[in-house]
Amino acid sequence: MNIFRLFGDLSHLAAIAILLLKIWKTRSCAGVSGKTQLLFAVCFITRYIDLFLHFVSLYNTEKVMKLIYISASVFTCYLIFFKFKATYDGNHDSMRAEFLIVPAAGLACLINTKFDAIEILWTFSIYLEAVAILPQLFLISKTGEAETITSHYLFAQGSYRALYILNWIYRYHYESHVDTIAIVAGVVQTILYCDFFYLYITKVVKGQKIVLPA
Amino acid sequence: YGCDLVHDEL
Repeated sequence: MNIFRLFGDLSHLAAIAILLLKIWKTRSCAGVSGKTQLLFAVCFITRYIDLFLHFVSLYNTEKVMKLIYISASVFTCYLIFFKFKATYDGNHDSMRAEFLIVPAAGLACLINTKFDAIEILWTFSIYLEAVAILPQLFLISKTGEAETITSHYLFAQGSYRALYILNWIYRYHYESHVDTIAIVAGVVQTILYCDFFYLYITKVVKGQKIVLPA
Repeated sequence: YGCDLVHDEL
């Protein structure tokens, strides 16, 4: 474990907590893409499927973190699609999730480290996570604005994989560990946040709200 | 062998 991966995981946890708090406190999921949250839930379930196969005692933090990610993302989807369904902005959350899931699944069958079920599920999860934020960014571009709390959520969510890139550089240099598929997908994922990061740094940090040119 | 492919990251 290195500092980059530690802060990456903490940033990821923070993102999940910020979103849950926003929805729970405001009792509304306005401005939140339910599809992105569904895709994240699918990512966690397919990536941590080993938790369900051979259940190992929760002796280490990694198992606990995996369970937190899965339960928090499923609970977030429950809040969006059931509890606060009335506030779900379905009209603007209109990016076709199939256009992300099918290519990720196809690519996972073509480019993977080993052609076996668990490995392909893991690879699918990595590819899907890289593009899972697109419906959320699409929704913001449609509504033309993002609530400040949602911007903080996106910043934490984007920073997590950016920090993982530093972690991969660290591990390559000190442990000569390379996981090419995760690295390429992680770089693509972080690049998708670039324009949002620019808006966040230039606006939200100064207390302004992100309003996209309509 | 078999599970040598360990993805040790979250």
